[in-house]
Amino acid sequence: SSPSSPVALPPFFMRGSIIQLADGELKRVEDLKTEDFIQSAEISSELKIDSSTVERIDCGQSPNAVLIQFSVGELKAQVCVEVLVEYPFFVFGQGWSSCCPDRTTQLFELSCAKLCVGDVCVSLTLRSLR
Amino acid sequence: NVEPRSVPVFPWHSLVPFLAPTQSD
Repeated sequence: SSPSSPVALPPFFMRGSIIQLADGELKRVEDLKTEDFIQSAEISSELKIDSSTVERIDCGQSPNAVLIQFSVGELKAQVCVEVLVEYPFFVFGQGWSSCCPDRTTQLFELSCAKLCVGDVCVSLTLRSLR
Repeated sequence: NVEPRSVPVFPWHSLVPFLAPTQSD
């Protein structure tokens, strides 16, 4: 069989996981909409929503990993993250998307689109940092 | 007696990676 393939993805991406929005409303992870993130961030005293545009997607250092380079916010801060190919990001107006949607669906039963260069993902920053 | 199983509830912000430190506004 294949070598151990640890699933390092957090449990809340599993279909059916219950997510609490900032106003207390409960939703399943697969039912979340862009507005849920925007509205939750609006009433959060600590978090601010930001848009992160996918600029590059490259192979990561381990077989199931990818390096994704984002341009974040109006200042276009360059941020690079290494995640497993099945890690889902929430794309504005589109929903969950990952570099390998088939694997995300297989592992977590979470319907995903293919994450592509140019997609604009929901991200968060801390309001209080100056 | 059967105790009700608690269902984990995750905060919305868990789903979003903190991608960047806020730069000065």
